[in-house]
Amino acid sequence: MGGWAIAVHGGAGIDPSLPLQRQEEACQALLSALHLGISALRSASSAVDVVELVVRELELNPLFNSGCGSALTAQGTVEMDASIMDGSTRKCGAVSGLSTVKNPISLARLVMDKSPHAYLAFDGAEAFARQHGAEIVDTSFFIIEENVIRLKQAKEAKSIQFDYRLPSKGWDTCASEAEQMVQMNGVPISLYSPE
Amino acid sequence: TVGCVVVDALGRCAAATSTGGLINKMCGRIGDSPLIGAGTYACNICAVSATGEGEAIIRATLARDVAALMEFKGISLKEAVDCAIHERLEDGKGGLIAVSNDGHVICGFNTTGMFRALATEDGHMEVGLWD
Repeated sequence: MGGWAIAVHGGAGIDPSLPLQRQEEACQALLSALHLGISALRSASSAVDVVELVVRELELNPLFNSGCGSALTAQGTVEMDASIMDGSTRKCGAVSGLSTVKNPISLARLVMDKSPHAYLAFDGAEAFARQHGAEIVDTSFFIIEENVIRLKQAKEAKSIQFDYRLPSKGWDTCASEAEQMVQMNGVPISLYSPE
Repeated sequence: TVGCVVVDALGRCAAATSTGGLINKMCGRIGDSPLIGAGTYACNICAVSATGEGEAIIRATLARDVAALMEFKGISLKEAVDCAIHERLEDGKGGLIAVSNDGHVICGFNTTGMFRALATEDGHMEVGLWD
């Protein structure tokens, strides 16, 4: 075999009743990101530069749960996470709990390249972003109306909402007794399903 | 969650993953995406980006498992992904994309569908949502 290869994803666990138009939009967005990566590979960019470039593009697309269009927490806030790893050097960088950094994946890259650490989170990560000139935006940049509605639905259902649907009623019968015991946000942890 | 894995023309592998988390999640809850070895991993053999139910992927150290299976059992990328997804990860909990340093690329998942697109230098390209 040999030669370059690339793959992108936009999340696992899709609502079977997702409207066809949304499915088409998602496919177009994935293809657009894929072609961005392909042209970078054809220009002999390195693997780690290409994965950062492609994820930056996907973070700006509100169709996917990252960056702009991020899921909202129980408090209606945004807490974004990202990580990157360069296989040829085993260097890696990760960030968590971001709410103002426009491209979390680029901050993870800065952690990898400009810090002695592998992982920075919350206030420390936000401070590091400002020290290193990462692009900062208002948190409202990440919040889309659709996710405000989804958060409301999830609260009304007292559940964790998947990307595209509320769990069907009667979920409390499917979880095992033990799982019922393990709760998060007041619901059995078994409700957590693929994003 | 979004992710990308690449092997470049020199055989170097890299992986990147980014997420907003779960709707209505507890503040401070961290899933698999930022955890090296769970949601993201790359070495000189392969690169992996995972997505799905973060807690299950963390328990399975899913991304590192694919690399370890290849490294220590000497199996192919496809065999390693099939094993990780269908034997190690709890059913219905997630999926991943992966490339190997010899230019192979694969997507595996045990959920209802996964948004993915992939391409190789010899011209193969695919985009998909469902099985």
